[in-house]
Amino acid sequence: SNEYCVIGLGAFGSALGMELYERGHVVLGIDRNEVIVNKHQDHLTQVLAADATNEDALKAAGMVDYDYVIVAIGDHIEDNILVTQTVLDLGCKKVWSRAENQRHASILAKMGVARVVDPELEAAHRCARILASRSVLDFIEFSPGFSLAQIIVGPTYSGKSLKEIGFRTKYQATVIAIRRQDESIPIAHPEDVIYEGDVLFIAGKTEAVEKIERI
Amino acid sequence: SNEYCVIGLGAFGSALGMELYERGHVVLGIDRNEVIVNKHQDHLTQVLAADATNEDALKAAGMVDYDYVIVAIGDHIEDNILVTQTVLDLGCKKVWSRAENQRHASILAKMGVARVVDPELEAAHRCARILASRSVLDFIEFSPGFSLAQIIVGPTYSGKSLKEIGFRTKYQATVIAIRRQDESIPIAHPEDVIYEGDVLFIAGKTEAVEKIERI
Ligand SMILES: Nc1ncnc2c1ncn2[C@@H]1O[C@H](COP(=O)(O)OP(=O)(O)OP(=O)(O)O)[C@@H](O)[C@H]1O
Ligand SMILES: Nc1ncnc2c1ncn2[C@@H]1O[C@H](COP(=O)(O)OP(=O)(O)OP(=O)(O)O)[C@@H](O)[C@H]1O
Repeated sequence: SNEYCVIGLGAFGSALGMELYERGHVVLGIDRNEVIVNKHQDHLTQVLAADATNEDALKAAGMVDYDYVIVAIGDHIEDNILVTQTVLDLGCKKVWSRAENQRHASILAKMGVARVVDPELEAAHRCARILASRSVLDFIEFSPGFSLAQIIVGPTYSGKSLKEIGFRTKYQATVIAIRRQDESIPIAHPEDVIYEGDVLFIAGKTEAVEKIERI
Repeated sequence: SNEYCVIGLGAFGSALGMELYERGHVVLGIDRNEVIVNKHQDHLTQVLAADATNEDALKAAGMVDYDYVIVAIGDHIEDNILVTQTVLDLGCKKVWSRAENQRHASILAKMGVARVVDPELEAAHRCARILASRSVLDFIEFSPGFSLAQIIVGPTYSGKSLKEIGFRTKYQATVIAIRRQDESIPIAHPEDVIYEGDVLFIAGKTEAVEKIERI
């Protein structure tokens, strides 16, 4: 198991810390707000009330010994950047930081964090894609350049198999599962027949999946 | 094209509104903060400075005529709930609301919103899964019960094809793409050979994909 330090126990930081702890990992949670620290003392391995811009406090907490340090401070961009730099200066190898906007994200990237997370932007992208199309029920870019969408089947191909449709060649994407009413065919095969109303789980390069408006 | 109203132009709401607008849809953005409203006036079809708990203001803005109304107010849970109820009472058919925590989410669900979005919780889940496993580079539950993971190939199957490995039967999941160095094989076929260091994009039922710690 790994050891994690989460700095900033807002909605994002506390949910992340708690889930890692529930998965059996060691988690130290740090927040400068004592009320918040007390609220989470039974949900994490250990908690500490401290201002994380205080380098001595972080050093005393043994920051460099953690496998991952996640700077989950949100609204306070200056503190987020200051804490991120302090944690990097202390020699922490894998630092993840949360960004509040695009400019903040590029600053963090240049500082050398292992990963930048932007919960609001990522959620906005996902919602926009679902909202913008009638037959697209869900859409996620699960990796830069690769996406997965859930799309409803219309009347055109109803009763045809994926092979007959020539699905892969036609759409440059793979059907990975089919949901019919509340049943799921968890692994799709070329001979599977699709019907109007089915939901197809389709994955492939983002440019290809994005083009699929309806089936 | 559809017509959307986004209430609350914080990071999430403004990013969502702007993306829908850039995709060619009509977007009205509402926020009670005039500075924020002015900041976004060129990024959306129309903006309105108003307190959205004011039913008359929403009625005058023609709320019921929008295809979707998204209540993107964050920190202020009471306002979020009040605005959501007002929008539902005005007869808006498809209302999406953002939740700040689990209790807020279940209240919104009971009120009858079409979808609840929780950017921080969703981001926390996704990060926890990536952080918690060494060979899993990324993990998303893209639909209740269905997940997608990016996993590194170890030495065991290096040089074997997916068919030889009997991948689907063995792991109860589908390889949809293979990334080698920075090249991607965007659609995986049974005869594709995998090598140590490759990254496999694997999809299937969550219980199956979760079990895959290494390949
Ligand atoms: N310098 C700091 N040292 C330690 N903790 C801090 C510091 N600055 C802010 N925090 C803590 O970080 C937590 C999260 O940050 P904040 O509440 O500002 O962002 P948020 O965007 O509301 O977060 P979320 O969306 O995750 O709820 C807060 O609990 C806050 O007390
Ligand atoms: N009653 C209201 N009517 C209209 N706008 C409102 C109302 N209450 C809050 N807002 C606006 O909603 C926006 C987003 O809410 P808020 O900033 O509280 O949440 P947030 O969690 O910081 O959002 P984000 O994480 O998306 O940045 C703010 O710009 C705020 O002015």
